[in-house]
Amino acid sequence: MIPVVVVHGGAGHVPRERSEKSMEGVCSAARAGYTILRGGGNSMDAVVETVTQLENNPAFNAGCGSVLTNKGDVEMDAIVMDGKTLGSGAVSAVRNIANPIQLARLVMDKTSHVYLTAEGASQFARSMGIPEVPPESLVTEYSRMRWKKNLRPDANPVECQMGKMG
Amino acid sequence: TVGAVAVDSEGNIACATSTGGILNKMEGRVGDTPCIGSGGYADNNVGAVSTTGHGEAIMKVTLARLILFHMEQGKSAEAASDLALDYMKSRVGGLGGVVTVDPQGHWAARFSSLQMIWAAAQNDTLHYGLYTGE
Repeated sequence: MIPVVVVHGGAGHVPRERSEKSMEGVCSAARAGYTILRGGGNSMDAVVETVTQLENNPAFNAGCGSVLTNKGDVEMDAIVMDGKTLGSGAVSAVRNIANPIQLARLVMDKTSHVYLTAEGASQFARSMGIPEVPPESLVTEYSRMRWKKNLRPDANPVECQMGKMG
Repeated sequence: TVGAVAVDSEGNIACATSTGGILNKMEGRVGDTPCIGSGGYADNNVGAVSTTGHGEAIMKVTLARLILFHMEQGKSAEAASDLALDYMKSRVGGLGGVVTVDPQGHWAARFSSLQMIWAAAQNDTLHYGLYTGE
């Protein structure tokens, strides 16, 4: 079998001034995942490492750089799935952690559950020793600017993020 | 939203997807990403998908599982991805994108939105794109 990793950094509108950094980010993340596969690593380790890199890159809407809720907070969601066992782990509405994808993997590996949300997911993260990070460490100037712009009564956040329908 | 799919040298397949959601979302709103079959799905017998786009539309058509359904019926990763994205656009008016692999390592990065940033690594070669056709 010839290993392969395929990565996306989100669909929708990418402003020209951000496209170069975003492209560098997905290429770098794909290389990181592929390095794991070439070294004989498994596909789950590869996808989690790939997505962790993208979560840590403020050019993307996940982890650091996440868009904000209407109240100006960060609430993040993530999922992993293993095709060999059909094992899966997911979290939603998690705050104050750097890498929700790693928490999703722990849900799969360490619990009998498939999906934990909100405060329950946070409690689980604490029990697994995942360090909490300050909320502001996940917020970028760009995400705050977009949040403010979309507070206007005539704003269309979905169109702003996804672009107009063709 | 960010995501990845992979096939390793043993032929095992996995997917991962992570997101901050949609701009200025209502507190407590959850989209497709953490929902199995919507934000992602992986089955060694069929393939794996990670999705991005308009979450409510993706959930209504369970986009990841829909693509794998088409692959189970014999479609390629690329054709199955296009078919499901077209269905989502025409049926519920949603745009999005996907990365898809099959157990043989054939892969696709397809989208109905104007852009999707993607990259793929195989055979020591890196492929990448932003607009349709790249």
